[in-house]
Amino acid sequence: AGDSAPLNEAMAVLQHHDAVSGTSKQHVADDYARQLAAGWTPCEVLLSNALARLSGSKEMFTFCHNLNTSLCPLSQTAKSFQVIVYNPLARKVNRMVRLPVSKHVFLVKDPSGAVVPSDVVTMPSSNVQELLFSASVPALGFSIYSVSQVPGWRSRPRPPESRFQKSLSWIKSSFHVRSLLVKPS
Amino acid sequence: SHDLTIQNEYISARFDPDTGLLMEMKNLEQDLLLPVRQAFYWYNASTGNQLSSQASGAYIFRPNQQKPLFVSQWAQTRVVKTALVQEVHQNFSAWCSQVVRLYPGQRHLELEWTVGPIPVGDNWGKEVISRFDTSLETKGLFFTDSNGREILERRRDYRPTWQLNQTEPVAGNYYPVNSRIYITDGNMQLTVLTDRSQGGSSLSDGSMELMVHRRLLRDDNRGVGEPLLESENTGLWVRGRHLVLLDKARTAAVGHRLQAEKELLAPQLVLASGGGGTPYHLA
Repeated sequence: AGDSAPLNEAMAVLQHHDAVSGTSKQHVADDYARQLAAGWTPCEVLLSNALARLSGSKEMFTFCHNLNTSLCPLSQTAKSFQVIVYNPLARKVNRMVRLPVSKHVFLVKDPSGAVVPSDVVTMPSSNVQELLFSASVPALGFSIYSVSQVPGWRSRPRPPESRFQKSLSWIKSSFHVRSLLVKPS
Repeated sequence: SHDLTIQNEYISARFDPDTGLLMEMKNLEQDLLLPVRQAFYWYNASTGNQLSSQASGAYIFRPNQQKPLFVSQWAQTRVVKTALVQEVHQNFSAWCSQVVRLYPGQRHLELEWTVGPIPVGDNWGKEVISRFDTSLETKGLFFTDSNGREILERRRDYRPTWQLNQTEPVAGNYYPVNSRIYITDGNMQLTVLTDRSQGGSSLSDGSMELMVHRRLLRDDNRGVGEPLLESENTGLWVRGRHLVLLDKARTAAVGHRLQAEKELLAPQLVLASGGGGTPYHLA
């Protein structure tokens, strides 16, 4: 059985200005985080039950809390998975979905089974791959997109910088520094 | 090409090829062009001075000088352009980077900033801001919201309800920003939407700044009894997003109000392993 009361309670406690602005003692800030985390777990069960009921299919639903740091074990390892996008707004929205994935090519289908345009983009700074596709979600509703790896295909790794390019970019960057040092900023 | 520009149907953003910093924004739909320079700076946190022993701390923002210092005057850049996204990755320093993004159909520029762990090896507390400098003649005025609803007009070194004797030219002009801050010259408006509450201000005409992260070494003697200094001495890093909208002043509210709602009530993602779930019905 899911339960949203613990999270409600945690959010109520966190109306304190110290929680909103992070200006409490460290151990209090840590306890605020603990209360939120403890409240979130039974909420995931509640959300899963609601999605099973509304979609008519009981799945092992997974919540990736670290998408903003491109971490999501399921999308980074599974050969195929579903993405349920829930829209809390009372109007239809289009949203670009970004998910960290393995070095493959993927096929994305919308709820009607039609293939939607998608891209796998390599993040320059971290070499992480991210799958992008645009999701259209109804007002106060959800859409289920299915993602599957195209067997035998791998995404083009970013061409390694040749030694020449490496030294060129080094020269460029050092040149920048020198030019800034020389030129009044 | 030497020219660094990202663009979609509505917006284009141009970067200085020498420094890698944002230098211009265009609203292609309304034919608006605004030189906008954006960079990260940091205020050196006060530890008290001859005027007052008040240090910068959890409850008090008090820089020890009016002028912030550059995190870096240039950024190493990488460009990613595909059919579904155009983005410029800017690396300012080991502890400050940003991705400037444009998706098709989007009427705002997305700046995903990543700041931290803020180095304090020099024994200076630091209060990091993202600052937008433009040529808009704003006459000392700027606007911040109150909980995403009411927009309040702010005037530098002024309070509407009492005769202000300004003793803190920076902190005394900082205001809470819950969802947006904007500046306008009456024709064009530059709005920045935030994904969390931040401190913000406009300390000179055409300029707008938001504080994104702080790391301090002194308690401010207001009751917390410890500095705003994350534990384990490693310091935290923070990632957030600023959405930048350039509009005609007359029509700007439609843009930022609808977009702010989409940010506040953004779609939530839930994943499930591929298909094959058990049919589920009430019975």
